[in-house]
Amino acid sequence: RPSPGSLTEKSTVLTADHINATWHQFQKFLDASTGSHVTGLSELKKYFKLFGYIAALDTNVTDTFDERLESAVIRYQSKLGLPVTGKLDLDTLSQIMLPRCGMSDTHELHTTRH
Amino acid sequence: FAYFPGEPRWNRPNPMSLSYAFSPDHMISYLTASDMRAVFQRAFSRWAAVIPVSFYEAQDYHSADVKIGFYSGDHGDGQPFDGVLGVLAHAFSPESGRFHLDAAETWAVDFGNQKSRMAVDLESVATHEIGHVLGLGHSSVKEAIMYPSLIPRTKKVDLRVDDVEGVQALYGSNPNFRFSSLLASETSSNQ
Repeated sequence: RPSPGSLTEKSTVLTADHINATWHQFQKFLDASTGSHVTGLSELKKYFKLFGYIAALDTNVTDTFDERLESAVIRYQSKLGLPVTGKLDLDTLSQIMLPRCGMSDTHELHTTRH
Repeated sequence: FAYFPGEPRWNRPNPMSLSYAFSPDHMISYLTASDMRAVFQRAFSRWAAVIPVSFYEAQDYHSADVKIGFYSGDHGDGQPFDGVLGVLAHAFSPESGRFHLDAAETWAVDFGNQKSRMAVDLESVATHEIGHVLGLGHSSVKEAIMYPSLIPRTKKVDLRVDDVEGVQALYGSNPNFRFSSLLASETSSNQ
């Protein structure tokens, strides 16, 4: 789990003015991966549910980085053209925290990559 | 590019013409009506340039094909807005025509006049949402209009090859459109 200072050292992206107030708290998940337990991770699971990367959530959503979350991260990274690491790396978290359209990302039937 | 399940599209007699109108009750007061109309006219015209579909502003909101409004929080469609930034807008697949923008955002038509660091370019978001209205889903191509995110205080309004190929597969090509001009423009901007 990174210290608050490490974000400043590692990234100008996460400290830029465009950080999104709504998802600002997600920056504490930097470098989280399978097995991590970080308070608030359940909110990230809800984010992935909202945008179509997790089909359904349990009633009691936990703050553990489980396999379902890892799968969602991989799908997110693949869909949005990010390096596929399965971890909440800097590129991934920066993308997650950007303001965006509210429509789901994953309802497509046909895609073409150029 | 991507589509909604079933690849829904507008089904109208040729030549296809779709109307749009602004909600009489759900607008924002700090942008003038003329600025607002100009922004949407430009956004619709970009799509109309590549497909054989024209758009016109209608006066009667309730009978318009595309209904545009600014809403806050839970506004009754099951997809509540979340305040400043976060989700900026959403629009539904054909032939719903619902086009909703989050009233909590600081919408800008000119960053010279709108100094907020949180300002969001209305024309960029409008162009993206019209893509949904026409039947496009989110693209994986970062430069495409249909990529889902937008950085505040940035303008992204030009359709890319990915957007054009996607929408033309649904509606066909505007006879006046030339792919070569788009490719030249895209190559130039990439350089």
